[in-house]
Amino acid sequence: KTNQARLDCFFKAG
Amino acid sequence: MFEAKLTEGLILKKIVESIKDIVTDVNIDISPSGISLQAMDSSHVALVSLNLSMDGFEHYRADTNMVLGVSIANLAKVMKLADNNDQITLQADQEATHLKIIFENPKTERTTEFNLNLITIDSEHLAIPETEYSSVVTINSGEFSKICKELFSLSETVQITTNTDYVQFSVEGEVGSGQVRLGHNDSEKKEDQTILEVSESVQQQFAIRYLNMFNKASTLSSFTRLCLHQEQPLVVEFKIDNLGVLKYFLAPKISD
Repeated sequence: KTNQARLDCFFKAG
Repeated sequence: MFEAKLTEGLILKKIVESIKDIVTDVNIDISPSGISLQAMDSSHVALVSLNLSMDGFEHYRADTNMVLGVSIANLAKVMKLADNNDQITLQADQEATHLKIIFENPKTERTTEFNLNLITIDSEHLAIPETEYSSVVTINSGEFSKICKELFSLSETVQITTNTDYVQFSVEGEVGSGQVRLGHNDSEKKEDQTILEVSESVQQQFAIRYLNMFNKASTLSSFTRLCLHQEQPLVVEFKIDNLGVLKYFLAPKISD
């Protein structure tokens, strides 16, 4: 089973 | 005052077509050196990043930095007015309420103008860290497009594996399981080439649905560059000759 990660986990809000 | 004229207007038409299924409202950043935009899809899984250099335009003038908020769906509708051979000019005044788009065909003497209303978008700008990607794969864009399309009919998810010998796209679904493997190929026929630059092997899973959306940009570039890093989103990059680059970022699927 896989879950879709979100970009927010990798990139900081600037 | 901002004004930019692109001789090959079809490129702009293709760019809009290539992003309209992913992002809805977009802030276009105008600067004296070029045009850029960055926007995420509503689920924060994919991000579009476009950079166009002023050097690629026949004429370019931007006195100051400006932000033009645009509905991409509406921009796509306006772009439909353009003939494939049209030159496209974009114009906006300081503190503009609309973006003027002019399509001109010097051969047929047809000119079309549209004032697209601008909107205010409160969008989140993400800082993308400088990443040294441990695997970079350069592959014919038509071929990558076809692989993704066909694999999607077999599975929602693709596992991309890289090593120094090959890049592998594997799926596992109700139908069965299988993989497409491409080895490093620097044959004389440039369009057949697959170039692998792998310093560290990567294995990640991605939703093919998004890759298919990104691949709409395959008409902009003969090659697609896939940049991978085990701990980072995938970058799918399309270089636009003499003008700039269109990049898509895609967050991986993570096993429980």
